[in-house]
Amino acid sequence: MIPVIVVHGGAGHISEERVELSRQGVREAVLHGYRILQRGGTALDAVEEAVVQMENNPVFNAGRGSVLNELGDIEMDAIIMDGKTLNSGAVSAVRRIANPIKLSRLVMEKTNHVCLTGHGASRFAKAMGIPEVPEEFLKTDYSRMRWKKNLPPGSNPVQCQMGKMG
Amino acid sequence: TVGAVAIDAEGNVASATSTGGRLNKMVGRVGDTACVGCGAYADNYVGAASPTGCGEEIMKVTLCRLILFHMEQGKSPKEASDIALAYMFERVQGFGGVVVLDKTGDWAARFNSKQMSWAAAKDDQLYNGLYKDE
Repeated sequence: MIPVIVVHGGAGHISEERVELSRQGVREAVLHGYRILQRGGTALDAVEEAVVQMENNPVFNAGRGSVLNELGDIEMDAIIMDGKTLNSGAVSAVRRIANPIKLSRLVMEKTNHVCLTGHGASRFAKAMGIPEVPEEFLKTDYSRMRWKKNLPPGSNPVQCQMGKMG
Repeated sequence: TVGAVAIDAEGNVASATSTGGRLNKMVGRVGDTACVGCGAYADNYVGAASPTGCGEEIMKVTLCRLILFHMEQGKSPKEASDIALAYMFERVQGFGGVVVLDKTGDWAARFNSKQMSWAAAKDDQLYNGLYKDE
C-alpha cells in the first residue's frame, strides 16, 4: 500500500494576512506525518503527529491558538480513531493541556472508555503525567481580539455562520 | 479545528481531529469533535474522515459516518464528501469541510465553506489548497 496522509486546518474564515501562515502550517503538518509513514510508521502515529504540529501552531483553532468561550477561557475537544480495531479515544471541554490529541490517544489505549470530559479528563491527564500549561500560554492576541470582536446576533448571516465554525 | 487522515503501508487507516470549538461558545459545550462518527471515523474496510465546520450541524448528520456510508455504496471519497456536505447544507444549513481517504489510498479534501486550508502527501508529492478548485 502506498502511504497517504491528508490534513486540514479548519474551514472557518481565514483573514488575508493569515492565509500564507495557514498554508504553511498545513504543509508542515502533513510533512511531519508523511515522514512517519515513509519510515514505516503507523497511520495512527502519523495522524497524531500531524495534529500535534497544528495544535502547537498558534495559527490554528486547536491547542495553542484555540478560540475563547463566553467567559474568555479555552475548552478543547479532540478525538482519535484506529481503523484497524475501531478503537477510539476522545476528550471534551478539557483545559490547560497543550496537546489534547495526545490525551485522546491515552484515553483510547489506557482506559475502557471512549471519551472523558472536563474535570475527569484533567484528572486523567494528571494521572498519565501530562503537565498542565497555564491558560495564558494557550491564548493568543488573535484569539483575544476575535473574542472581543465577536459578531452579535443580527449581523450578516454568512459571517455569523463562519464565526460558528470550529 | 484541525484534523488528519492517513493510510500506512500495512493498509491501516486512522483519523484524528482537535479543536478549540466555536468562538464564544457556552461553558461546557461539546461539539462534534469528541463524538465518534461526527468528529472522526476510521474503518479499514472503508476509509477514514476528519471534518471541520459547524459542529452542531456536523453532529446532526453524523458527517464522517455518513461519508463512509456513501463510500461503502461505491462512491469515491470526493463524491461521498460532496453528497454528504450537500446533505448537511440542505437539511440543517451546515457549512464545513472534510479530509477523506479510502482503503485504496484515493483521497479528497472538500468543503462547502468559503475556505478550508488543507494539504496532502502521496508518492512523495505534496498537494495543498485553501480556496475552491485549488
